[in-house]
Amino acid sequence: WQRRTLHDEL
Amino acid sequence: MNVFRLTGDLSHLAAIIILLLKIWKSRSCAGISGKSQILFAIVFTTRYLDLLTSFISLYNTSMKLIYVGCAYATVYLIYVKFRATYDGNHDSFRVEFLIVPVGGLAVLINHSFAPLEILWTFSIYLESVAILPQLFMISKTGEAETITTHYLFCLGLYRALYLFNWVWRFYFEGFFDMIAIVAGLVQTVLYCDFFYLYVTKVLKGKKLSLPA
Repeated sequence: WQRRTLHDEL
Repeated sequence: MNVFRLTGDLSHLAAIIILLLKIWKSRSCAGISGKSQILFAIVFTTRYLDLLTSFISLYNTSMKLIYVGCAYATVYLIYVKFRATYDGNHDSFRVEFLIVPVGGLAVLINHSFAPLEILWTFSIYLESVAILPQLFMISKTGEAETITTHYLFCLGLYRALYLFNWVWRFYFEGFFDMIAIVAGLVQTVLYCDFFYLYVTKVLKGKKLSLPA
C-alpha cells in the first residue's frame, strides 16, 4: 500500500 | 475530483448545516448527542492540522475551514448557548471507550510514524465511530426527530459516496488509501441499520421510533 502523507480528501 | 467525491463533500456539508440550523431555529438541542459533536470537532481538528503545513486547493482549504468552524459552532450551541435544553442524561455513551482504543490503533497502524500522520490516522479511525453516541442516544430514547434523521442520513450518504469515490479513484487513478477505505467501510456499515429505518419509516412520512 502506498505511503502517503499528503491527504487530498476531506 | 470526481462526482462521487464532490457530492459526498456536499452531502457532508449539508448534514453539518442541517444540524446547526435545526438547533438554531428550534433554540434547542434536544435529542442531539453533544458527545458525538465533540468527537467530530476532535476529528476535524486533528485531521486538518495539515492546513498549517500543506496547501492542496482553494476548495480543500475553504471546506476544511467551514467544517472545523461549524463543528465548534455546534459544540458551542449545545454546551453553552442552549445548554439548558441539552439532554445529558440520555447522552451517556462512554466516549473513553472509543478514544482510547482508537488512539492505540492509530499509533500501531498508520502510514508513517510521524506526529501529524498519527493524528490524521487517529481522526480517520475516530470519525468512523464518532456517531455511536448519537445512535446510542436514539436507541435509549427510542425515537428521533425527523430533522435529526435527515442529518444522520446526509452523514451516512456522505460516507457511502466516499466509498464510490475510492472505487473510482482506484480504477482511474490507481489510488487507494487502505486506512481510509477500511475505516470508511466500518463507518458506512454502522449506518446500515439506520438507513433501513430511514427508508422504511421516515421516507413514508412516519417519525422514527424504535419498538420498545
